[in-house]
Amino acid sequence: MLEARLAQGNVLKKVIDSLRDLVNEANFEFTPSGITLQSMDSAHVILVSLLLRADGFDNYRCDRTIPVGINMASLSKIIRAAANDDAITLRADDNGESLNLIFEAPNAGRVSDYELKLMDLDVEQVALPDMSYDVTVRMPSEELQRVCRDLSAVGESVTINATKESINFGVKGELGSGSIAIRSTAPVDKKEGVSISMRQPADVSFSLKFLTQFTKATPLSETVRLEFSNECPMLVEYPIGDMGYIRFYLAPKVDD
Amino acid sequence: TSTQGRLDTFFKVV
Repeated sequence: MLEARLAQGNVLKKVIDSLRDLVNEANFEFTPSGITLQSMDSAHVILVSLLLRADGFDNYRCDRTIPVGINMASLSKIIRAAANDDAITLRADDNGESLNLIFEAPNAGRVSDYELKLMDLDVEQVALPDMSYDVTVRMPSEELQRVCRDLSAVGESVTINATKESINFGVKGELGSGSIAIRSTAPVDKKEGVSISMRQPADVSFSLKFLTQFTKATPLSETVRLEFSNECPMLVEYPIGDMGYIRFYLAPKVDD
Repeated sequence: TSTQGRLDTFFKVV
């Protein structure tokens, strides 16, 4: 038996919005300490890792780990019916055949109850190493979204490098080239600020298409963290308040 | 020229 209630149901709506274009089917693992998800695309280019800690929910009860196999398009259709200010409760029995989603309006005048059929999924999992990256950048999530949108008009892959002063994004295409530098700011400006820490320089190249898909998570957080090293997957992390995160890993472009 | 890398060359499938 599991039951998880989130008064701020729109957090869950935003999480599903961030996932639905990247993940077709996935197991949400309901565990006594929270909800996790790991999903990789079939081409093994991107990986999504989600954590929602139990103590971030208003009510959370889960006695043992239960994999909840979900078709993301189906979940997305149902969760769209929740209003932004609704509380959302997830409930499932131990048999794992269905997940109930209950949406309550704040004045308790409306209660919607949906049942989502679950899937028995056998999905590949990877062990995520505790990587130490050469460059760590924290920046406003809207700025990353803008960089992806603007540079996508010019080319398909972005090169990223950083100095202590700025993180630099560059693109080349048939029509020409473009670059955007996001300058680091004083540590005082926390939310809108840009911080760069660097152990050694890195110059990396990634597909803009996937990076742009990650920025669907922008509504979840005002800040985003980028971590990268030469010839390694990049980590793009959006914190979800105090309750967890959504992390995206993107395989680098490699020179032939 | 470059090609798209794969995550399973970096992360171990379990």
